[in-house]
Amino acid sequence: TFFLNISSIPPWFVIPDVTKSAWDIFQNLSGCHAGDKIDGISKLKNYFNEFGYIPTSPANFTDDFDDALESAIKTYQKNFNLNETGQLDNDTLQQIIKPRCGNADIVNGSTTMNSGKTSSYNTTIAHFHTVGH
Amino acid sequence: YAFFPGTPRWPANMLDLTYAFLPGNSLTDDVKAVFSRAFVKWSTVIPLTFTEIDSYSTADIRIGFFVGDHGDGEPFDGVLGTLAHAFSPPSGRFHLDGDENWVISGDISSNSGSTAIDLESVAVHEIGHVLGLGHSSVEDSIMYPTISSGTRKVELASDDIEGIQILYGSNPNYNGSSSTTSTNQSDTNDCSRPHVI
Repeated sequence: TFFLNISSIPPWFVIPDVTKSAWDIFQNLSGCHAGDKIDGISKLKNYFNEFGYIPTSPANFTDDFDDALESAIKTYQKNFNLNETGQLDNDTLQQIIKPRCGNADIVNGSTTMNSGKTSSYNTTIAHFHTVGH
Repeated sequence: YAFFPGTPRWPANMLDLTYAFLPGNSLTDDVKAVFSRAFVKWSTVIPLTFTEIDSYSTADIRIGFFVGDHGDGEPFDGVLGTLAHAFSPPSGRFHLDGDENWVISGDISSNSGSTAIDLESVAVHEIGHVLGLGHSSVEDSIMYPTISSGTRKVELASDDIEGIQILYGSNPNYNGSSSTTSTNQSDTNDCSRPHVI
């Protein structure tokens, strides 16, 4: 559907929850951490698999909050400038449910987003000074 | 900024690229104009040109709105979720989710509670992929992966400009100004191409 401008959108489009994204179900996972087993975690694993954070794709992901998921969350948090807790805190969930580009962040295990950079590179940049001339 | 693995780009002998819209979408001139403006954002800073043609099958860049599974292995998922995707050069495939509520002009910020998405913002981002840029961690950059509904972001950040100019060089007419500033975020993937500062 195309709208010429914002004022041409019918009022019912601005009512919250009329149409929810499939990713809104992740809101129920708030506070989850390693060792938990909760319905919906398998869908979150599919999400991280789709965008390259969990490289392998078994026939069916389990609902276990395992090491692979914790690692994926930490990498995601690093890429999106969030605190690297490995837990599904509110800031992380709010980022996850945002609409986004369908292209993967990590392609064939490789990325040059934050998680693909070495600490030595960042250290070099942090101490690099320039002078206007 | 980031590049796709192997740093693919359009060949040096293809500086004048053509684009076309999927005929079945029957897009209006207003919608097509959004893409024209999006291409200009990039052609301002690099020596590439983008010209619309009628022939979808022969165009270098092929733009289409699709719903659900559309045969490329990356099905769309309805309203919100994934909005669009594009393939690395020289594929030229540029797909948008036909289930979204696209706004094609004007300020969208007053409607942040809706499912409306600014089309030009997404178009500028996807063209970055078509040209060879991957996702960036710089939140102000065009190539940041997410965009909230009710948000409009169409101006290239310095991060985007630095990245795309490593691939193609600078447009001779580009005066070097950018609307936003950001920090250079990354190195390339095993790329022998030198970084020029």
